[in-house]
Amino acid sequence: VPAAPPAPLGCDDPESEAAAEVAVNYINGHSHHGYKFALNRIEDIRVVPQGPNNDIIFLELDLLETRCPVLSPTPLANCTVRSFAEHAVEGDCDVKLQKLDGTLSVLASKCHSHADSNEDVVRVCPDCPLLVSLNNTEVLETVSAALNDYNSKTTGPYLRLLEIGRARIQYYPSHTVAVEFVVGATNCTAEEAKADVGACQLLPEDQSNFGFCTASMVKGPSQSLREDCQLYGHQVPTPPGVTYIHPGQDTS
Amino acid sequence: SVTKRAVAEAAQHDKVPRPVGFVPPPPPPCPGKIRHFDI
Repeated sequence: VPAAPPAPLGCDDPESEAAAEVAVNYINGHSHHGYKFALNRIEDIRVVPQGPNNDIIFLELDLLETRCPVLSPTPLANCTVRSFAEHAVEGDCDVKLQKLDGTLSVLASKCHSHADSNEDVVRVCPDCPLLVSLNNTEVLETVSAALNDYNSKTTGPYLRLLEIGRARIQYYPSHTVAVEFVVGATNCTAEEAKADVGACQLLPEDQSNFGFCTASMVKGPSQSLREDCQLYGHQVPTPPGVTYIHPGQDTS
Repeated sequence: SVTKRAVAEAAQHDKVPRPVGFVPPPPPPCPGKIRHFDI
């Protein structure tokens, strides 16, 4: 009598969770835009034996966006998942791994991310700020004003905008634009930049100072601007020999 | 969702007295647990 096939791997089995952890670390390590994602749920797992000690594992993962930008040195375990009221962003990922002699490696991954619907957020939190497009005029004004304000006061290097990561607008009790953006240090001081900003170049990547800023602008009669920038001091190196997910595929 | 109904039905069954030695069915292997929240 042929031996019964092994029971299918459960999504919450330790082996599945180990594969999911490898997959999430790979996805975060190879994404260069946006934020780190954390595992929320293992939707499905399929194991296709290839031979002795050689399996191909197909994973379907539900991820949630954290507050850590992908360039942040903060370990994923210390990155807080954005709450529902922060207008959470979910990632759906299909990942193909190989388990060879007990060692897991990612062969391919494909992710789509999407924000929770405005209706869902408003239903739970009617006055919560909602995500808006990153090229929204008010968002661009706020980022520009915040970065100019920071550069006008800093004694450190002149910072240049690299990427706007997130933007939300709240209308009640006050019209407030909240933004998050990634900056890069240049070879100028803020004083030198005042003289000739065109001469300020981003530092070479190997010694670059990436940083992350949060800012908010309250509109209306009592307009106010607040910004806070943190420089990381190092950069996540690009692993040699790694091919990225082809351009054009959704990865963020 | 299907998963919740299945769980609810199992829960109701659990309220029915069981013969000695009854082993409830194992949870479905997938999808797995939600670690944060579902959107």
